[in-house]
Amino acid sequence: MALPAQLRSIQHHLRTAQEHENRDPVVAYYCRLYAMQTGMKLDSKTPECRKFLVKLMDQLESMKQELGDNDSISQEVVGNAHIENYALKMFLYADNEDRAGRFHKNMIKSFYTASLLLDVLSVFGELSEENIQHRKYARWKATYVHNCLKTGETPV
Amino acid sequence: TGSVGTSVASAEQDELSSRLAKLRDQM
Repeated sequence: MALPAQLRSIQHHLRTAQEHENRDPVVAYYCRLYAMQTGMKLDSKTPECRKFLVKLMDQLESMKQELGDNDSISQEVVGNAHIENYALKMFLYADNEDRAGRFHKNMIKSFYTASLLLDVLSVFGELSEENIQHRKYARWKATYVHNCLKTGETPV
Repeated sequence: TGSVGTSVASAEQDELSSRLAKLRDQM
């Protein structure tokens, strides 16, 4: 179903969920949970948004059925650790590539996906100051390196 | 139709909120 324009700020989280559908269903579940909670705050009034959110909720409930016995889904603290570890693993991969001077689409995507997953961490509560910094740095780096590669500059 | 539409909308919103709360409670 097409994403209504009012909900565009959750489109990348939903795409990350699709990318992880088979690779890591727990990541997919929490990306959709974040998108659901954020979407309801953005706009659950207009008919097209409500329709979209009802479909997303249906998807979440059926994922919950499938994954219910997984501790990362049934226990928030385990889920929190799962998402945080995964986000930091992506961040560290991208950071290592960056420090080694290897600039490419994969490292850009890893920085960006790490920043999206740090957004998702907020479903478990306030982000730590460290994660807020990580998220800011990862999003900035992804944008900076992407623009450099686009203009042919060598990122510093 | 305006008021009916609004009450349908808020009923659906309430239903979404309670489904979300239920999903999270089961976690």
